[in-house]
Amino acid sequence: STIVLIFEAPKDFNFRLKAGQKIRFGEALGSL
Amino acid sequence: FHTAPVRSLFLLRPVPILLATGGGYAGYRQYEKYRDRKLEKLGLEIPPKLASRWEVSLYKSVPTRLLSRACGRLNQVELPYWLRRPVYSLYIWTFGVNMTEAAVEDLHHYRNLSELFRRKLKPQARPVCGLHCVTSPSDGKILTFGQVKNSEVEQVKGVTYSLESFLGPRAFTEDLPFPPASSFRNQLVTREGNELYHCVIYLAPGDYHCFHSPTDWTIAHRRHFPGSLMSVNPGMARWIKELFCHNERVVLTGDWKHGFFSLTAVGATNVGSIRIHFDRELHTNSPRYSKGSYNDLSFVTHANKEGILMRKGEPLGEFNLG
Repeated sequence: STIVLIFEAPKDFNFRLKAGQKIRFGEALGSL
Repeated sequence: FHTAPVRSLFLLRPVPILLATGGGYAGYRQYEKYRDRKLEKLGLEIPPKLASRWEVSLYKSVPTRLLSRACGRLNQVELPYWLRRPVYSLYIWTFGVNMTEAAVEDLHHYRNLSELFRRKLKPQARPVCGLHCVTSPSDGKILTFGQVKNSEVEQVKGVTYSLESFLGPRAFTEDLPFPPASSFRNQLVTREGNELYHCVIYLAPGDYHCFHSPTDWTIAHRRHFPGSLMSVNPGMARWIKELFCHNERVVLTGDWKHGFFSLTAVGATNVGSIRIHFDRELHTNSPRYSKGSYNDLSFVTHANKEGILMRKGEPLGEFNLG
C-alpha cells in the first residue's frame, strides 16, 4: 500500500528526505 | 513425423512452441538488461520502460480484488492456540516485522493474521517530531517527493500521473465567485506565492500499517475511488504509468495553516481495505463497483463548519488485509 501527500506551502518549504530512504511514522518530512 | 499417431502430434506441438516463445522473450529481456547496463556505463540516462496498454489491460484483467477478498477471509480464520507462534513467526521472519515495538509482543494474543497485521505500537515507539510542521504519516519507504510541476505528479523518478485523475475534480464547498483557475494545479493552490508539493510513501508488507495525521489540519472532504488492486511496490510504480489512478484509493482533502492539504491512502493487492477512523460510511474493496466512479462525503456540517480537526500524529486510519 501507499500514502500520497499533496499540499500547498510557501516557496521556502523544504523536504528533509532522500528518495529511497526508510522513514517511520512521526519522523520529520519537511518544514519551512 | 509421418508415422507418429495423431494424438502425439497434438501433444508435441504446444510444448516446443511454449519453450521457443518463452525462451525468446526471456532472451530478449536479458538483452535489454545488457544494453541498459552498457548505456549506464556510458553515463546515458535510460528512460523508464513503461508497460504498454495491452500489458496494463492484461494485468488489470487479473481478478486482484477477488484474490484480495479471498486472502482477507483466509487471514481472518482464527488459528488454534498452538499454531499461532509458528505461523506468525514465519510471517515475521519473511517480512522483517519488528515485534519488540508492538504494544502486545505475545504472539498468542493475536487470534489471526489479520489482527497481527493491524497491530498497534507501544506509545513511545514512535515519538512525533515537534520541530517540523510536516511529519511522516506512516512507516515506509520514500518513493519520491518534491514540487508538483504543471499538473503531473511523479509516482517514482521519471514516471508521472495526472493530478486531476488522481484527486478527481475539485469539490468546492461554496460557489466560487470567480471562474476556476486555468490549470488544475492552480485550482489547488489558494494563496499567492505558494507552491504545490507531494510525497509518496510505500508501505512494505511487514511495516506497521496504521497511518496518522502528518500535520495540524482540518479534513473537510473524503472521496473514495473504487478501483483495481494492482501491486504498488516500487518496481510496479516504475513500470505502470498512472498506477495510483488505477488503484482503489481514499482521498482526504482539507486545509492547513498554508492552504490546501490532502492525504491519499492507495490500496494494493494484499491490502485491499482502507479504514478511516471517523468515517463509518466508507466501505472499500466491495465486490461491485462501476468503473471510473467515486463516492464523496463532506465532513463540513452546519454544526461543524470547518470539518474534522486533526493534530499532527493523531491516529487517522489503517490498511487491512483483504
